Amino acid sequence: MLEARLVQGSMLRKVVDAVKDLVSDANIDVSSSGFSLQAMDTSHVSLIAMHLRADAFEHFRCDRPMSMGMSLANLAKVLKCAGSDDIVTLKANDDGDTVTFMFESPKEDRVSDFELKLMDIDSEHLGIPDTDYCATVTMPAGEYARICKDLSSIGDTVVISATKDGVKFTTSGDVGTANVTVRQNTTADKKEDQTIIDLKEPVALTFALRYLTSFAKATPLATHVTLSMTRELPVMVEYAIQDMGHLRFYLAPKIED
Amino acid sequence: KLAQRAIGDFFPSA
Repeated sequence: MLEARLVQGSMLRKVVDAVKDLVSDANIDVSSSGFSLQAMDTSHVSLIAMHLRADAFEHFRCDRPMSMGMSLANLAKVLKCAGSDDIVTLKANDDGDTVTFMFESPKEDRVSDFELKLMDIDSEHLGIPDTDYCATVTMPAGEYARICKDLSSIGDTVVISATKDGVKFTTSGDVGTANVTVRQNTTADKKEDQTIIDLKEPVALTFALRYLTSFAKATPLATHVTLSMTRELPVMVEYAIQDMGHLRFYLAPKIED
Repeated sequence: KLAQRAIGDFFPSA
């Protein structure tokens, strides 16, 4: 029996809205540690790894680990029916082929439940190695989203270069060339405007902008985004889900043939 | 010429 009650139900909707355009169907794995989702996008160029800890839930009961295969588009439709302040409770039987979502308004004056059919999805699970990254940039999530959007209007490939002076995003296309440099800013009055760069050694990597732009759909989740890079390895783009967990995107680089 | 790599090239299947 699975029963999990999330007071900030809107976090679930923001996570699903952030990933539903990259991944169509995915297995949500539930165990005593909480909810996890790992899936590659349809072109196998990027990977999503989400974890929501059990202690994020006001009530969490998971008698035995289970994997719930779902269409993320259908899940998004169901979560769209929840009020932004609703408490969301998930229920599923161990041998069940459905999962029920219950939405309760804060004043408990409105309760609704939606039952979603589960699917059999055979998804390949990848091992994500722990990496000691050369460069880690924590910046306002809105800034990152804006850079992706602005550069996408100029080119479709971006070189991200982290040096002691800052992080430079460069693209070029038929229109011309664009450079955006983001510098360390630890003195901003508001914490959410700060940019922190931790550089062990300079690194520059090339990526397809359309994936980085798609990752920015997670912007509503968090005030900051963290980009972690190391030579010749996928970039990790991470959004914290408040203090309940994380949503990580990994994107393979474009490398000299 | 730059070639897009697959994520599986970097993360072994578990």
